[in-house]
Amino acid sequence: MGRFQSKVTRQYPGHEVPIVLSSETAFSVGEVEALFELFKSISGSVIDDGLINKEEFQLALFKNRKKENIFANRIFDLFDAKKKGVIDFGDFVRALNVFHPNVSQEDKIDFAFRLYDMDGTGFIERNEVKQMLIALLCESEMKLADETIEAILDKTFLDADMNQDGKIDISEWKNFVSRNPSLLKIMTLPYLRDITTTFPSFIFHSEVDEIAT
Amino acid sequence: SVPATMNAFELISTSQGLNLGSLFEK
Repeated sequence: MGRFQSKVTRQYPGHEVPIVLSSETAFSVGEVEALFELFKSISGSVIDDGLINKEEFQLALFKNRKKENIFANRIFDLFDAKKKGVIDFGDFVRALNVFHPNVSQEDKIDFAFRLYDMDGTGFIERNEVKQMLIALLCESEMKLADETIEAILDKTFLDADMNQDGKIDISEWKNFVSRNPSLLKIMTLPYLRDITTTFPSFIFHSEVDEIAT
Repeated sequence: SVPATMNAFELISTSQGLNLGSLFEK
């Protein structure tokens, strides 16, 4: 294991031992190994440096490396926990963990809040929601009249912004999501429950047997 | 068409950029 691990560490900066990542997340050691197969494929798609850059992330999401999307950018920024402009394997596993079906709603609610708090002010502000709404309309090639956009924002903030100060804080967000649970659907990836089947090739590289026995 | 009574976050959450499931599609 030692030789294998040092080789992996050299090729994949920031690579952490699967057993450690497993202990901090909802993933088993085998599932962390499976995620490493996915990580290797994404991180080697443009530059084979063992790290995922933004272009590689977009390529994996859209199968198109040139596609710019503010939501994908925001997700990338949240995955890039160390703010290095790249995602290492530890970042990747810890961020994906939030999307695991067994992770608490509390963690998912918090991640979604940070996702939409694009400027990192601690509030989801109306101008941020408007910006995201317009981006979504562009992405889906939908056209809405300005007054319809404003009406949607009015309605949303009437429902979510309990103290009507024009911004949504974390407690208002928790309350709003509890009344609109479908908003959290994007925060759970059923794939993560069955990842060793999705990426069976990990079995050939697995250290699980050595660690488990 | 999108009704004005729709919740902004419901709309936003339909973005392809937020659908991480596509990371797992080869």
